[in-house]
Amino acid sequence: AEKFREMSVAEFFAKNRELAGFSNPVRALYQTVRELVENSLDATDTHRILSSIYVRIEEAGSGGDKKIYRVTVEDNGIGIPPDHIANAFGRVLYSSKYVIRQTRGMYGLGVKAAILYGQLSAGKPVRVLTSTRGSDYVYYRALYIDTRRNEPRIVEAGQWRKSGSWHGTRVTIELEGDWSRSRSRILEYIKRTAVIAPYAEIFFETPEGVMYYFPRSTTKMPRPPREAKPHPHGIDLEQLKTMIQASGASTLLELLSREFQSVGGTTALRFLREVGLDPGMNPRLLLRKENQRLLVALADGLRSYKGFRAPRSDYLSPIGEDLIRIGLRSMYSPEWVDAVTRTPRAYQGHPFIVEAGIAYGGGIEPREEPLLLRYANKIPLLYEEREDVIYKVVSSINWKIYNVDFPAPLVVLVHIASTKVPYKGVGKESISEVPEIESEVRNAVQEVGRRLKSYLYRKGRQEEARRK
Amino acid sequence: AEKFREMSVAEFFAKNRELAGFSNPVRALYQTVRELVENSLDATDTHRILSSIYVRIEEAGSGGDKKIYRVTVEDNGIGIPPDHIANAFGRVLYSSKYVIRQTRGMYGLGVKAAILYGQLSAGKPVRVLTSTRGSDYVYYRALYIDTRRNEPRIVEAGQWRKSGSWHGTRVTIELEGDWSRSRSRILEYIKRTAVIAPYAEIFFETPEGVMYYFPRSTTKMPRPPREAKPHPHGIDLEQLKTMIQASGASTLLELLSREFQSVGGTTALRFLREVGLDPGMNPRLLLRKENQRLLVALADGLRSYKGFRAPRSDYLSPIGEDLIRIGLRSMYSPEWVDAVTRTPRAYQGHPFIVEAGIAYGGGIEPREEPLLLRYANKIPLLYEEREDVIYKVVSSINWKIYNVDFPAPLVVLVHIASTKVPYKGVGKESISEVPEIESEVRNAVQEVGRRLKSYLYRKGRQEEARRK
Ligand SMILES: Nc1ncnc2c1ncn2[C@@H]1O[C@H](COP(=O)(O)OP(=O)(O)OP(=O)(O)O)[C@@H](O)[C@H]1O
Ligand SMILES: Nc1ncnc2c1ncn2[C@@H]1O[C@H](COP(=O)(O)OP(=O)(O)OP(=O)(O)O)[C@@H](O)[C@H]1O
Ligand SMILES: [Mg+2]
Ligand SMILES: [Mg+2]
Repeated sequence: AEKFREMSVAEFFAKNRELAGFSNPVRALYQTVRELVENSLDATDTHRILSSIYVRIEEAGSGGDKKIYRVTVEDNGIGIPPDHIANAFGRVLYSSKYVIRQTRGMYGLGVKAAILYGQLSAGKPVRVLTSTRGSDYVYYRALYIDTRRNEPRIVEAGQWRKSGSWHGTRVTIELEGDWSRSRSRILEYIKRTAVIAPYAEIFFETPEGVMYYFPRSTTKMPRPPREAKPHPHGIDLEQLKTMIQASGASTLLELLSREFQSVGGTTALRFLREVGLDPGMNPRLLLRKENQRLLVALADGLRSYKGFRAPRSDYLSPIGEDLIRIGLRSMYSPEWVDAVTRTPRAYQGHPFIVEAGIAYGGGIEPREEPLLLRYANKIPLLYEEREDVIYKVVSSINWKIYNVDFPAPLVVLVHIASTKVPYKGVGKESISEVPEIESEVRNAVQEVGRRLKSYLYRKGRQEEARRK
Repeated sequence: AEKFREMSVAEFFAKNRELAGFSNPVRALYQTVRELVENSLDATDTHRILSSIYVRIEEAGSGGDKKIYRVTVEDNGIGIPPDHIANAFGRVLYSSKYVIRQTRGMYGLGVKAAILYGQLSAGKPVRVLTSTRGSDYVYYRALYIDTRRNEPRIVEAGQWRKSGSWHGTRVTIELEGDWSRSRSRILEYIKRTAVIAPYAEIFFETPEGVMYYFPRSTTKMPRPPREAKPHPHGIDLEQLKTMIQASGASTLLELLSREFQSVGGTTALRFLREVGLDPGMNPRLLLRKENQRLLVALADGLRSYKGFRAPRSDYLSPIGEDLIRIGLRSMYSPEWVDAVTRTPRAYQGHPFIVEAGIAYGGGIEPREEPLLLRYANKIPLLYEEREDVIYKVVSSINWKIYNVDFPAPLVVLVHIASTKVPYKGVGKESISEVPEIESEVRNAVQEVGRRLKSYLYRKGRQEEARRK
């Protein structure tokens, strides 16, 4: 007879840790650094704090062929309130980023996946030190994740009165890794992060005691992302039911104009008349079994009605053309560089902005195909390139049209910023082929490609003139 | 201030449904058919039942641009016991396949992801009819998934005395889809499933009323997969703790020889002496905080000790060289075909078998690269080809070595059977680059490639002889 049982989501990601990017010690060390750094950046630049981030990887003993590392990441971010520390690190699917806002984090899983891997490979608890701005205390917790119950199990706790004004978070995880083989990817990740965040200072100390330092080169920060209300095009039946249950709105008209973005009172009225619903109706009536058909009609109408304004894009936080040019120049010393930040679009109710940058010549080594730098919500993506929508677009471009003949010294950077990046997996390494995103990536790369073409044409003419 | 909250795993996969393969109506219709068919095949050929599977897709009304379909899949499988029906379909991460055995299912999510998508796009409950062998009753349930609680919400239930000896399961889900654009992939999926399962009869009725029929062409079934105990090389600290807590073993010696595969009494004794633990020790002492170091030493030792036998492979269920040849012949009418089932290997304590088949010429259209048919645990994989380890190996082969010049009429089939297939995502479309698997795929394809080479060489010589 078949043995039925349930699994907690912590057990699920412990057992299937390769789904989260923890398939082996090499990837696990990389992913642990990533998840911690991305949390630290979210805790700073989402809140107008000039990021100061310290990353340290030290050897922590070894048994047999197994190498254990202690990874510590500290930031000057907003910190975590004491009531939420245990769950933030000890409960899978617990997050402050389940709102509609452009952040690096979105799943409520990242740091927990790293803690689970550390726990099952090295057996040590995660250690957290944190203090929020304005708090008088620093809090300390050492904990394990009880996988069966998906709950934190605190093994040490403390708090001290703060003497200075430090605020931020320090997280220490011990895990099995392979520094010699993760090294180049981890360095690349940190470098590519620093390149598009010149307002951040990043220290990185390696197990060999080498200190890499990426200094802050500007105090000018991009505008932070803001939380948005849902857009009607992105609504589904479950969300609509939850919204009606939670909303204080007493009429359908009030529900639409209050709970959604891009829906004014006039538009709401026109829409409700078109879909055949009474604007004065109490929304809660739609939750009754006998009114199911009306609820479905409302959801369908919201998703397909063309009269709503586009999703707000001023809530998004692009890198910006200046920073992309500065970043590419500092990284490659090219002879030519340019960038474009496209106007916003939307897919399934989620606004997104595509940015592209191209660097050519100078210090760039000629290659058989463009060197592609992919970014999503300011995160550098280093794995799973071939199935990424960005790679598919860039590799499908006939670069001859832009006067580029391979081998050529060409670097292409593409960034997608959105309230929901459609990653292919929870390990956040590649982006799905959403048609609206695909066409916008193509437009962005072609736009900068045409500027490269003019430059190469002029350069070609100048060289001909010189030869005569 | 940041808004912290938790999410249930049902809410998580409803919100992030693209992770499970439900990114849009085209993929959702395909994935729904897949998840149901894979459950039906697991319910039959894992249990020595000659599979009879009926798939029907009908239009179920449309609203605006939205098209709703009713997908029904019925099988003659082992059915589901009444106590487990509601959870099997209404609780995400509930499964009978959380054991160490080669089955298509492994996550406890598949049918629930389809039900969630149907629920949020069409608003109808899933309907299940099921009866186990030997039961006097047929059971009926219509239910929704309560996403907030991750629990079934039953809206209709019934049971009837069975008049005949029918056993099996029928599942009906209504969802938004796009038949015209899913059509070719769904047909391809069913065809490729039938090709390697000639003991199965499959009926497929389309929305246009067309009936595709894949008749049973043999009653000879491959040996069914069997449940195995864990192998020491695959153990981690969490699993070891759970094992000790659940085991009745009163000594370490007993724990090792009873709870693991491939560990006899003599080997266990030798291993424990080598790792410095007392064979007579009560395993539960290792769970104490002060003995943490010993527990870690035991886990490390189990993972790295070379003296254990390889993981048992007779529990695996390959397709078999005969069936691969028959399947390729029936599908392509080639002039030449051959196949190999490799001897088993293991990665991280999980045994796996790689099989490869090649078909050449005859009815095959010449192409610029091999037509690649990927299979994992007898499931055809149709998406995400470029990041799959099988594609990476096959596309890296220099086929000139085997006398193949492109364009060429070449089909390559690769199947990986394992107690744990390392998929990249829960949507089960591509396989991670595990080094042991990668090298075994290469060996398998090269082995059949060498036979193709001989054939093409002889063919070439015969043609030369004829010309003279
Ligand atoms: N360094 C930090 N500073 C402030 N808050 C943090 C920090 N690290 C984690 N947190 C809090 O803990 C929560 C959980 O982090 P976790 O990485 O598990 O999920 P996430 O970042 O929300 O999403 P994702 O799984 O996509 O990373 C975060 O949402 C955040 O509120
Ligand atoms: N047609 C069926 N016949 C018998 N049992 C079934 C059938 N469909 C589902 N089940 C039962 O319901 C359980 C849950 O199915 P579900 O598809 O959600 O998960 P799974 O098949 O175990 O894993 P996966 O998520 O990888 O598909 C199965 O484990 C099986 O016990
Ligand atoms: Mg995170
Ligand atoms: Mg299944």
